[in-house]
Amino acid sequence: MVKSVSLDIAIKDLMIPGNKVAIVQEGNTLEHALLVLTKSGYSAIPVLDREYKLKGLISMSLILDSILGIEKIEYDKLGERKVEEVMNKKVAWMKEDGSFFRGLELSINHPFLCIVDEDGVFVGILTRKSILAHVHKYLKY
Amino acid sequence: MVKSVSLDIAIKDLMIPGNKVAIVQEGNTLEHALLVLTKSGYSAIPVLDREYKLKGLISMSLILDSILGIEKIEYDKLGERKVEEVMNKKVAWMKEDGSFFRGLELSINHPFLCIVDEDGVFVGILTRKSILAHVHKYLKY
Ligand SMILES: Nc1ncnc2c1ncn2[C@@H]1O[C@@H]2COP(=O)(O)O[C@H]3[C@@H](O)[C@H](n4cnc5c(N)ncnc54)O[C@@H]3COP(=O)(O)O[C@H]2[C@H]1O
Ligand SMILES: Nc1ncnc2c1ncn2[C@@H]1O[C@@H]2COP(=O)(O)O[C@H]3[C@@H](O)[C@H](n4cnc5c(N)ncnc54)O[C@@H]3COP(=O)(O)O[C@H]2[C@H]1O
Repeated sequence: MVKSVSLDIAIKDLMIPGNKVAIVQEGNTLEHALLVLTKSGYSAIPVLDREYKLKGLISMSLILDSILGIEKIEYDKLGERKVEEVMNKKVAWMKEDGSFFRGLELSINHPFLCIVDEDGVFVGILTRKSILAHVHKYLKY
Repeated sequence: MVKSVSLDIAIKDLMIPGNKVAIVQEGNTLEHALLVLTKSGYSAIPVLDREYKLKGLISMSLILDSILGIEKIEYDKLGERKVEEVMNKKVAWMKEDGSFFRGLELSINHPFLCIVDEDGVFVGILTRKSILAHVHKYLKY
């Protein structure tokens, strides 16, 4: 029997669903965001608005860099600033009916991609880990 | 002309050489490590000893998690602790003459792999970005 794995798997079958993704809201403080990042163990997570629309991404690097003074990190500024002031608005995203190959192409420069439905509502993320695992399966068989 | 890219590229041709990699020493304080991570913009970097041998990896997550009290991050502890107390000793590594396919397999669970020579001396890192870029080139042509 010829064993074969198709490269063209549906994004929906590879993505982590929204209810399993750590997220913050754009109006949260940096202090809250850093606590969510630290507790979840992730270095970057999506930022959503109240209607679950994608607004950007926030990371430990962006937060710490924004409070970096001369030779010292100024932690007392964390409570004063909001996520929307520091987040990266150019977050990588694609529609849930997009192709695997397009996901692979985008993942070259992004550790994860946000997946949205046709109304622009956030439905999950596609990670480099799941892309690499599928490529490995495809190349092995 | 049949255009084709071989999957089997030498690790040496894909890796980031050691002199371009941000690293810390195991004896540094967590405060110093967090400053190096924040200034470099990387979320995790290799930890070496004085003979440039690989000891582990340190990340923003590991540092902040180690000073996480109840509902608050205790920043004043950063100056007291050393990298070797908090680093992850199970860092992914391979020899510079290893195969690309082995690198792909390891990168499924590791954002980067440390590359060492036959004496165990650190010579660079292989990142998911460069693995994905090469896979993309291979699948496209
Ligand atoms: N709790 C855990 N258990 C097992 N392995 C873990 C882990 N946390 C991190 N890793 C490993 O480390 C990689 C990098 O994690 P990082 O947090 O920097 O980067 C992550 C994070 O920024 C984001 N991410 C992944 N899962 C997430 C989730 N459930 N919620 C929010 N963000 C997530 O996507 C990036 C890429 O994820 P990916 O899985 O490709 O790659 C992950 C995975 O291989
Ligand atoms: N200054 C920059 N310029 C352009 N893109 C940037 C960048 N910093 C980060 N990125 C992008 O974000 C990805 C994740 O970076 P991160 O720092 O979490 O995770 C990085 C970091 O932990 C480590 N790394 C990469 N280059 C490094 C270096 N020169 N020195 C030390 N560690 C490095 O390897 C991980 C995976 O790197 P990879 O390139 O696959 O994936 C990188 C790259 O796609």
